Parts: sequence; C-alpha cells; structure tokens
Amino acid sequence: MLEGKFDEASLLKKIIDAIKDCVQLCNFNCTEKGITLQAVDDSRVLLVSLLIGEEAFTDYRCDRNITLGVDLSSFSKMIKCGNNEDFLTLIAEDSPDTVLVVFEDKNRERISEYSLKLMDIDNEFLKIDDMDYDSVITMPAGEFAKIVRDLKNLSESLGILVTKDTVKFLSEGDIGSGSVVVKPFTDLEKPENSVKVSLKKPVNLTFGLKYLSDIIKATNLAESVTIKIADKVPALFEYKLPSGYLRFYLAPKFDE
Amino acid sequence: TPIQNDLTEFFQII
Repeated sequence: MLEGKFDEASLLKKIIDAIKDCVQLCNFNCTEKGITLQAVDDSRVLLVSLLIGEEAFTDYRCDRNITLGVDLSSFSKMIKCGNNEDFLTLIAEDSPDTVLVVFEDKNRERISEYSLKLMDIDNEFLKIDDMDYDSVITMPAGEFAKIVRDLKNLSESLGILVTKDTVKFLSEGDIGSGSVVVKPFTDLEKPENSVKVSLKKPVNLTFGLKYLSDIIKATNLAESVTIKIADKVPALFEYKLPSGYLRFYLAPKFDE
Repeated sequence: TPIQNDLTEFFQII
C-alpha cells in the first residue's frame, strides 16, 4: 500500500504543472525510497525524469512497488481542487485501479477526497548513463526563464556558447538577433542569486526554444537551475526539489 | 538550418 502525505499541496501542484504540457500519460513508480517518473515527449526530443524522495513527504510508506498510470491532464484538474497550504495525501492499494487524493485544510475541519482512475500505460523507457559533461552552469532559475522567454521572440533556436568563464545565449531570426551574456557571480547575502560556471571544454550547442519553453515551466520549483552540457549529447537541466529532483534531458540540434 | 535530433539517437530504449 502507498500512503504519501505532503505538508503542502503546492509542491505536487508545481511538479505536475511543470511537466503536464510536454508529457501526458505517465507511470509514477512508487517504491520505499519515494516516487519516480520517466517520460518522453511525443517527438522524443525532451525527456522528463522526476524523483520525489521520501523526505519530501511528511509521512511516507510504500510496502511494495506500485505503478500508478496517470493521465496528467486529469490529475492536474484534481489536484487544483485543493488549496496550496492543504496537506495532500496520495493513497493507493497494492494493485490499484484508482489513486485517492485527500486534501486536509489545516485551519478548519474540512477534508476533501478525489479518486482518479488509473490507466495501463506502456511507455518507452530510455537508459540514461552517467555522462561527463564539458560544462556545468548553475544560475537563478528565474533569470534562465527570462532569457528563454526573451530570445524565443526572435527565433526557434537558442545557441548556448560556453567559453572560459562566459556563457552566451544567442538567437538569430528573421527580424534580427539577440544575445545575453552571463558571467560567474557570487552573491554572499543571497547565494541563490549566484552564477557558477565550470568548464572542461568550450561548448557550442543549439537547442529548440519550443522545448526550452516547456522546461522553464519548472521555474517555480527551485531558486536555481543547473545546466549540464557537452558536445553533441543531450543537455541536462536540473531543478532540485526539497528531496529529489526534476530533470529534463533535451536533444540538441546539429547542422546537416 | 540545424536539424533537431531525437533522444533515441543518444539513449537506448529498454
């Protein structure tokens, strides 16, 4: 049996909001260590990898491995019925047809329950090996989101060039071009505003802004985003959760 | 124009 209680419904709401527009039918794999999910978008360009560690819950138990096949658009409608500050508990039997979502209002005696029908989802699973990346950038999530939104107005593609200690985001389109240069910066008072760049080898890669726009829907989940890139391999964009992570792997574009 | 690759060129389906 699975019973996982979040201190605030807002965490799960933000996670589902961050992924529901790029993947729709997903298996949530529940184990004693927490809940994981891997899903690939229909075009097989963007992969979502989620770990909600057991410590992200105030109470968590899962005696046996349980798979919850969920339609995220339906799930999203249901979890919006709770207030952000409510306790949210997910409950499922060992071989479930449904998952129960229970909201408890902390200020009054109100409990609401929703039961979501589960689906058999036969999704592709990709084997992701640990990789050596040429460059790792950590920067404020909001700043990265703004760069993606701004440069998306100009083009369908975003270039990311890392040389020495400089990261240049660049887009070129019919109406003109734009670029944003970000350099390492340490904010002692607000470390979350800092920018870190580590570089083994210069990198020059191009990514589809359509997919980056999906990735930045995770911005509310974490203060910063870590971007790991290497020549001619998928980039990794990671948002850390209180326990666990939300990762996106994005295949690059190459010249013909 | 650069061509969009897909993930299965890098990661194996299991």
